[in-house]
Amino acid sequence: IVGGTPGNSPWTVSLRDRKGNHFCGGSLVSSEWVISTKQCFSSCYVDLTGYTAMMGTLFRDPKEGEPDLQRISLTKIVCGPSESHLVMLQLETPAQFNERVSQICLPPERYIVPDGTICEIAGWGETKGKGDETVLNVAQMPVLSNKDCNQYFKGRVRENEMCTMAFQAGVGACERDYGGPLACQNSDCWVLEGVIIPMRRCGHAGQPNIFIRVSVYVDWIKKVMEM
Amino acid sequence: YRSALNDFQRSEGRELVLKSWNVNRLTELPRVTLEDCAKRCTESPECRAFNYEFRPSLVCKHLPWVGDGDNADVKRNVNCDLYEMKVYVRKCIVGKGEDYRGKVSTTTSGRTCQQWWSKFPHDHRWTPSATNGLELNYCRNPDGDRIGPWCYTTDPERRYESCNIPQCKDEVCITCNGEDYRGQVDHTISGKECQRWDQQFPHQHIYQPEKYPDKSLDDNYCRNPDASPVPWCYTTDPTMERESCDISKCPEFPKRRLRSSYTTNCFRGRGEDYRGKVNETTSGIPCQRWDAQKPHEHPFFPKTYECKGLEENYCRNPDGSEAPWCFTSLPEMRTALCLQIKRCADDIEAEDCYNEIGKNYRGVVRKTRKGILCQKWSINTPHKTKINPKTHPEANLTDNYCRNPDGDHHGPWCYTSDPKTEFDYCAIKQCAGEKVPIIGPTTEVEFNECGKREDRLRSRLR
Repeated sequence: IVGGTPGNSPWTVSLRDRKGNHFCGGSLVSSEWVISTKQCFSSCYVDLTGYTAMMGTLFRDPKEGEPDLQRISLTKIVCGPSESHLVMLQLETPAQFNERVSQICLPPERYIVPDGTICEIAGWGETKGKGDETVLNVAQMPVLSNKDCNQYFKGRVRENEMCTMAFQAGVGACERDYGGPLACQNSDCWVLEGVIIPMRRCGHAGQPNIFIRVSVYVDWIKKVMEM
Repeated sequence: YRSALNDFQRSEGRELVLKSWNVNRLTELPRVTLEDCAKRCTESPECRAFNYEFRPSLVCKHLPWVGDGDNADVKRNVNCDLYEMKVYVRKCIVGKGEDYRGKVSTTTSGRTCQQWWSKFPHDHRWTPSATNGLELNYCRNPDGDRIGPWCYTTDPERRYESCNIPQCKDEVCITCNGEDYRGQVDHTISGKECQRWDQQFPHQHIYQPEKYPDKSLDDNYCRNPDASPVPWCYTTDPTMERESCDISKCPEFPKRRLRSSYTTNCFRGRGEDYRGKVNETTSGIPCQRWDAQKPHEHPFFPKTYECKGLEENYCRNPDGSEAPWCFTSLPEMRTALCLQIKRCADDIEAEDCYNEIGKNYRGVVRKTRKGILCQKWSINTPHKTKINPKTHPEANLTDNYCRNPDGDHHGPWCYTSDPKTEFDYCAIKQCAGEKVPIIGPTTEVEFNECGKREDRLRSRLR
């Protein structure tokens, strides 16, 4: 996260490759399922042997024996509708929820987050020299309507995407944050409204951030979990 | 140069956990090297497997069983690798199978074996010991009989019989040039033992297993990671770097397999499944025929590589290069890529279109967007159908046609014939001009269990 600060996001998980290296983020939408983005994987049929989801820590490379740390193998990948760029990843065993690990709410189907709602992104990705990459960073950002966002991106933002406002200082998700959450608070609950996807530049001053709008795919997410 | 690890089969990220009644039969050796751990295990008559733990500290744990579920279970543990003696886990034999320690206990004709300690119904001279492997009534070959592992039978009319344990070289046969071979042959055609792929001695090599996860470079088994004519391995003989392995070819393998992954107008991945008719290079130079050796001599004989589609002079990728290529007809230019062939779009081409969300789609497309055939709605294999003609009689769930019985906003779908993919969307697109607007929810939504956060942690972190 460029321009963020160390923080806490108990639904954000770190996806790890066979060597245990963090490569992408994800969000716990239930004790057994993580949502992330397809760009983090080479295909919808990738062999996930050795891949894990790590949660319950604020550190990118925690020491063994850290209390609350959970490492759970990934067993299944399901690709979302073609234009969604989403994937659902099944955990081998259910995550144990506690004060450091919890699931995030899904939004109502096809819900549009009001303009100006304060949301936050979280991840262990690049900071471009603007933070500590060894810990989880969080940045707050207000929602920007698609209409206004399209003025910047010349009409390329689609209905299944959503934006957050630009910052002159440059704040946004970056390499290895992809797949992580854009979480927005709704009274005392946090709701997964967006999934971080790669952009051409990250944390670029004056550039809005684009996310996949989760509410468009809530029916698919529930269907995958049910089936 | 032989490694003691050659006697073991490695399971990465696994641990063998003994069942409660024999946990005290575990021997712990702290801070020994992996090689030493293996060596000491082979020297111990009690040891059949070992856990090699590398976190939080190095520990070698010798175990008296392998993970067959009777006395111990294999569990996942990212901090540990499990090594089991090959002779106890493999289901095939090498040579006459004198070292076979498997658990088959019936003969070729189906007769149950007599216990080795018993002299009834057949009296005999063999006495079980700690080293000769004459355990229970398992098939063994203590006398090196040419019939392979055998046993005395419990049938008084039949004294002894072979158990017909297959030779490892015949147990799994190879198709094409054996790139998919995942069997357990670990000796070359001349009888040399293979070097482990995860070791760099006696021969240094590039095929480190972690760098080629799709090639299954397991232990020291024969494999074909470089599209050679047959599986091969580096040998433990310092004077011979590598040699082919003697593995049976599968009988009556159809030369031209019709695979759904073959493409003709574009290529996917590295284009190994491209079977189109482009026969010139990117810059327009005609390709040399694959069955010719002029102007360029080459090893890609169509008969050797029967599954690679080396027909005429078409661009192909028989060796895992980055894209289809060919030998050119110019003597001064040996090979060139055919990059004018386009890469396929990720999804297969839509074959029909649907209106709105496709709830009324009644077409005959029966393929998912990845080209996988749909499962019939009325049967329960490979997937148990929660939605079927009985639950949704109005949805026209006939045969295996794509439908949208549950009003999925993302269009018609089906259960798939791939056991690993329960359902997927179909190769159908929305008809032109159709668009379903996004409308917010009409009722307030209450969230219960999810999305709660203890924000105290933030101040604690500071």
